[in-house]
Amino acid sequence: YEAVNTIQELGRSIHEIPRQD
Amino acid sequence: DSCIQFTRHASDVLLNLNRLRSRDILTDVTILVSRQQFRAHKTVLMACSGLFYTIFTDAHKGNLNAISLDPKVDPEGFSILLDFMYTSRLTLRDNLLLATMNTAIYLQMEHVVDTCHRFIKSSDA
Repeated sequence: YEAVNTIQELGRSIHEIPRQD
Repeated sequence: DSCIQFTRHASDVLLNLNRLRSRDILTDVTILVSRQQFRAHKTVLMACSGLFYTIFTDAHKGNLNAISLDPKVDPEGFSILLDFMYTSRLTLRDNLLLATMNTAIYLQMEHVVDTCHRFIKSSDA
């Protein structure tokens, strides 16, 4: 069993698609 | 070893899918409910509804790009559930509670049905 420590990233993870270009 | 868990990722992805829907980008099916038409992504519909999963995994129906629902389905109820699929938020309007729950039954979205049922029972109480 390998302990993997997980860091929680609370911020946005990907780009935001705009409502229109 | 360690890893970074981006806790917002699922909601960020869903928001982008909803932006694609609202801009009609890569939508691949039109759902006809009475006289109203709704554009959507088959993959999102399949991920959320047992009925759409069955339809789009069927060898013959899977390639259809328009699906007519049973005339008994309420377009406003369907619109509420389609928005739920793309936002995780279920709008509960008093005059549409039953229509929403019946549409969820039709779409085979059991968890939404259970939640609507509990909400109706608690609001009756």
